[in-house]
Amino acid sequence: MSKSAVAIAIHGGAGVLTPGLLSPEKEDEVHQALADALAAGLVILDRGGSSLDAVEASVIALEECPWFNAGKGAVFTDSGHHELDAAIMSGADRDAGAIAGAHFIRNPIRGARAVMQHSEHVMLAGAGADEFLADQALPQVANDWFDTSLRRDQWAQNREAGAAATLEPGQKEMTTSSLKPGQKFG
Amino acid sequence: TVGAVARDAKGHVAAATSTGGITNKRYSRVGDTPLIGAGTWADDRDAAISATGHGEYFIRTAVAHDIAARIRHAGRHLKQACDEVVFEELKPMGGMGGVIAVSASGQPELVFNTPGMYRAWRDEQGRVHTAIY
Repeated sequence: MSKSAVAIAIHGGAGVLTPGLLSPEKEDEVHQALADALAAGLVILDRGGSSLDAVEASVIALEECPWFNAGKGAVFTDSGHHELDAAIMSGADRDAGAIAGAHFIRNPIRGARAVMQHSEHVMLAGAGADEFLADQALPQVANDWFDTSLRRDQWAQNREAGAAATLEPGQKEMTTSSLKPGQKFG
Repeated sequence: TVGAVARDAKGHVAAATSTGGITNKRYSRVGDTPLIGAGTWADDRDAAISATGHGEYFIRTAVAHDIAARIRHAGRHLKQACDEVVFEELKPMGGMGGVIAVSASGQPELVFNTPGMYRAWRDEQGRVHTAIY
C-alpha cells in the first residue's frame, strides 16, 4: 500500500448481538451512527491530518452517541453511577495516555490524551484523574449526564437478579458472562 | 466499549479506546480498555489495535500487545496475528470479544469471536462499510 494510503476502522463494542435483538429501525440508527463516527475520523485523514486526531475524533463521536457503552450511554456501576475508562496511543513514538474510573470528563478519550500530552504519566485513576482533568479546560459534566433509560433499565434488572439470586459462598460475582444474551449491549 | 484505529498519510498509526465498563460493576473494577498493551496499542513498526470484550481475559492475554509482537517478532501478517490471538488464545479460555486493527501499511482488520461487533471501516477501494453481526 502506498505511503500516502490512509486507513481507519472503528468498533462500538462486541457481544451477544444476535439478529432480531434490534428492530430494523434501530439497526438503521446504529449503522448511521457508525458511519457518522467513521466519517469524523476520515475527514481528518483525507485532508492530511494525523492518525491521532482521527482516532480521537471518531471515538468522541461514539462517546456522544447513546447507543454505545462509552460517554453518554455508559453503563451503570452497582451503586448507580458511571466510571469511565479510556486510552490513546501514538504509534510514531509510542506515547500513550489513559484514565480509569473518571467521573466528570464529558469525553474520556480527550482526558486520556490530556494525560499523554500534559502530564509525565501514562495513566491516572479515580479522584486523582478527576482532579487533574478539572484543570485541563476540557468539557466537564455532572455524572448523571451519562445516564440513559436503556442502561438504567439494565442496571435495575441486574440488581433485581442479583438481589433475588443469593450468591453462594465462593460463587463468582455477577459478570457479563452471567448476563442473558443481549444484556452486555454494545 | 468503543474504539478507533487509523493510519495517516505520513504512515503513522494510532489507537483509541473508551468505555463505561460492565453493567453493575463493583469495587471500581477496571477492564482492559485503559491498560496499554491489553485493550489499546499503537506502534508504527507493526500495527494499531483497539479491543472490546470481557476485559479480564483481554488483560490476562495482553491482547493488543500480543498481536503487535507476533507481527514484529514472528513475522505474522496482521490478519493471522489477530486470528491467532482472538481464536487460539482468547476463545479457549472463555475470552469473548474482538479487535480492530490497522497495519503499518494501512491494512484494516476486524476480528471477533462473538455473534456480533458494532464496526465500520473504509476498504482499500475507498468504500465505507458498517456492520453489526
